[in-house]
Amino acid sequence: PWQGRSIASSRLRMLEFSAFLEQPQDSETFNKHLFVHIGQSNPSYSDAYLESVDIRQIYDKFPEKKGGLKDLFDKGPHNAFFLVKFWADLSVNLQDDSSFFYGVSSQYESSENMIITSSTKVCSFGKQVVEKVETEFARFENGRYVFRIHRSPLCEYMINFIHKLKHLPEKYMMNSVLENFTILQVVTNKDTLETLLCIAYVFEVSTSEHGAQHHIYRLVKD
Amino acid sequence: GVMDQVPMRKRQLPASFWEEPRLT
Repeated sequence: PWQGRSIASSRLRMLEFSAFLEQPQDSETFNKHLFVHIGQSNPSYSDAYLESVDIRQIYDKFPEKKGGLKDLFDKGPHNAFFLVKFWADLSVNLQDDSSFFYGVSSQYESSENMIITSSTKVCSFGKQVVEKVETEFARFENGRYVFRIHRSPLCEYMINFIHKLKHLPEKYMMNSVLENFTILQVVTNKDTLETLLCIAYVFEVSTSEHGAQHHIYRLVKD
Repeated sequence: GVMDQVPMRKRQLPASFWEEPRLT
């Protein structure tokens, strides 16, 4: 049931995704702030399908050269392509403190045992500025294979970016900067190079009191 | 590309793209 209703292709399903800041309170406790978060969902067949977005509307927000979003989509499979609009929660006090930990955690599951590679490209005006590549092995748990990228440290570029964003006095200014800031995550089977998931992330700043929010869309070409 | 410089607000995106969910 999750196919078409959550971030899942026929080969791999995203279970959870979060970018966070951990600040030590005292020697034993941490305060964890979630900038963005996609929690566990358990869609059923009665749930509606995700809305779709024509991928051509966002091509220029992501790398367009060889191996860019268009090439990836043309290669397929099309059911692996998603757009996530995040309303990031920036309601946190940031100080330059080396005891702070900025991290990203994500989890995936599959019915297949494989090695996955996750490439995360941060883009400014559609051009890649930094890329992180991670390789993860599967763990067999409860009848399926689970992949965990646990507490991957956020890169310097992203930490600086968040700090600079926080220093802007008005939310509309932050959103104006975020209009040209995107992230493209591509998860592939390391051995076959098959695209398992391709997720295009775009951002605004949350105005909610309930923290980070998001919408998920299927990317299609009508 | 053809969409270069077109503000996101002027693109063909679902209405929900501009509606922040209010769920907790």
